[in-house]
Amino acid sequence: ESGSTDFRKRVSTLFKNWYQVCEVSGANETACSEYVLHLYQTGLLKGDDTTESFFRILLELSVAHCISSEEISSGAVQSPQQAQSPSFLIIDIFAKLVFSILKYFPEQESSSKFFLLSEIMAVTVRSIQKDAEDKKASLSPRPYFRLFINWLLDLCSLDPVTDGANFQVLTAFANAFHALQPLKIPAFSFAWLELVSHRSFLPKLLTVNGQKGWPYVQRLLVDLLQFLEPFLRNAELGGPVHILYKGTLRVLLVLLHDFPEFLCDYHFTFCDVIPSSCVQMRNIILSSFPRNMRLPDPSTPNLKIDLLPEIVEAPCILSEVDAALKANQMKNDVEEYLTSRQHDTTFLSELKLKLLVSSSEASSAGTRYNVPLINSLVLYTGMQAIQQLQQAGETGAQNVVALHMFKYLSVELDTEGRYLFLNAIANQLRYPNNHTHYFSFIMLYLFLESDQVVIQEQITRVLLERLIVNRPHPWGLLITFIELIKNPRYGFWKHGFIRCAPEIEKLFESVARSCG
Amino acid sequence: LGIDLTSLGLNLNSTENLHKTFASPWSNEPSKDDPEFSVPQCYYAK
Amino acid sequence: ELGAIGDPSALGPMNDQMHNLQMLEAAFYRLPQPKDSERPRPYTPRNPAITPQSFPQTQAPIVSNPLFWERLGSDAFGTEPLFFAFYYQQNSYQQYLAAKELKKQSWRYHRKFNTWFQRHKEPTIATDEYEQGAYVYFDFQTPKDENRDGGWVQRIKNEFTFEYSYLE
Repeated sequence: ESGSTDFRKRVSTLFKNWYQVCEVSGANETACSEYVLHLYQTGLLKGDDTTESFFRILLELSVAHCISSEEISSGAVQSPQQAQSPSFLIIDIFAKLVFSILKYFPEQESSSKFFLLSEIMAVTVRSIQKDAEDKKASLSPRPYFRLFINWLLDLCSLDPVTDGANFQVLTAFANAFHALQPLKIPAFSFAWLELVSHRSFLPKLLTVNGQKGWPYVQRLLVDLLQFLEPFLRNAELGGPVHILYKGTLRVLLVLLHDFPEFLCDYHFTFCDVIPSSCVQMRNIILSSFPRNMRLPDPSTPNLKIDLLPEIVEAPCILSEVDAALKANQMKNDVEEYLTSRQHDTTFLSELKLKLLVSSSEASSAGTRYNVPLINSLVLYTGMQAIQQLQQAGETGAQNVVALHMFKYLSVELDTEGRYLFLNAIANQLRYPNNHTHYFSFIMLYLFLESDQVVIQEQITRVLLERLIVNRPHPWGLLITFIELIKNPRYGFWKHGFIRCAPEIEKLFESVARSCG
Repeated sequence: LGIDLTSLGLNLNSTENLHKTFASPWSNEPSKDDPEFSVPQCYYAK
Repeated sequence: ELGAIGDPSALGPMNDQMHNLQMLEAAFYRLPQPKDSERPRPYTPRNPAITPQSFPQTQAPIVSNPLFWERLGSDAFGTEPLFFAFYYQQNSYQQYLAAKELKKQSWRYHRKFNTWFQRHKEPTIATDEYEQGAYVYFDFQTPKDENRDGGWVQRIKNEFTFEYSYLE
């Protein structure tokens, strides 16, 4: 009976035998494979309830030993300076047992091997979740962290029989980490981010099997950003949150440097979960550009953006741009409006109201507007307009319909709504591509066409707040702002708001100088 | 205004990949461990 | 069903956020330490030799530094140290670094002969499948008279065909 005390004793005895194999005979291959065969023949590796109990008890024994060793060492510690280092001996032994089982598993087809791995992962996740529920703030993440580190170093370096073997191991980890995400187990957050960003895991998930691992990495990054969002939105960066925030920046910088295409292709998803107040973090993502691309210096005099070869190319976007429109049953209406070639103001006034969230949601979202819906509406509409513009023979009349929508929203939305709307446009000002080109035109068009200074001021604010933060700054943002301040047709320097206070006046002068 | 990202201990101008020596999200220095490497089977000369 | 208090999560996300912040603070005091990720990589010398304790018993960190191998590969030292690491420190990070350095110096590894070749002259023939010409290669000279030790030599081979299918 896998639930009985006898069973627990048997498991404990088996674990002791394994310890002997590792410590005494130096874990040579023969001893390991014989031990694994013995477990297999006694029916402990079938992947049934007995298997589940077997690994759960092993894990409990390993974690208990680690924690008790930490308590002993902390008891012995004279001063806080002496780092309490728990003993990972039994955790390492347990990790090695799992590795050996997968390496010497008697059934050769990899499917049963990876079924067993996913079972072991599931047991581990459930154990951590239960431990977190029981212990809450006193959960000790370090034993579990050590266990996963062992597995990342051993299992992810299993020489791939085919890439598939590696990929299945990597996705088993990705699914486990998703189940252990900070919103589910906040007391595991720091260990979680260190595991997810580990150099034996993240780069492999991004490179093994082409881009097949990218959706998993995107999901893990969204898990992290969703946890941080309430703290970042209110700029509450106290101690632990600030450490987690800086850790996130480091991970994003590694992605920006080594895997920029990944950030490029999922920018839309990440802009949905990064609060609009988090300007620099969002700039990191929007500044990424494909490695094979050379960006002309934005302050090059007489830079002809329209003549850049890449400017007519559509960027690769792996996010589901119309998801929020579909979720709010708005996609068909928007499509109908865009193909209708007429200015249906009723539709637009209803549209404006649909961008609001219910008052109960407003407090949790920290805004009265459905930001992902605004982002989705702006980008989806822009993509339709670009497509229509590119289709031969189009008079561009439909494109005027899109322009009319953007103009209507810039005038009719209130300050908060317009800020979020302008942000959605500014989020498309990235590396040279036809979205950057189109939305740069839209931003300047709204500035030029608006007869209300408040709109022009807000457009300036949205651009400026992204420029005055520390680097990096997206290329498309720079070329748009330079055009705005250099091209006399926008009459930028005539506006009173650039002189509304001495420090603002100085700021504009310094920004103008830095933009050449 | 964000922070000076070059102060996070990553050599953003490096021509090498950063992930090979990425120590941890909390660390200001590259990892001291040997980075991951793998040598092809044919390097094992008889 | 929970009586007066009601479901705590109904207090809205502020309660969740407070909870998350408390858990995060607790986690902060249990941050994984660098040693939690370190696994002793016992350096097992290929031919262990007992040396006096006063000798260093573990490798100097510098042998893992790519810049060190760049210097070793420079003209001052010639290519001997690189070939030594390649053939006598197999499956180690040093072999990996030595191979990288040899490649930088236009040596090409021949998978079938387990030998490094370097063009001595421009190839006389070059197709998509192979190139042919005079090459320097680094080889082990087995002595004719078995009482004498062999030795490593660099030799020139003319009219050699390097099939790209054997290029590692």
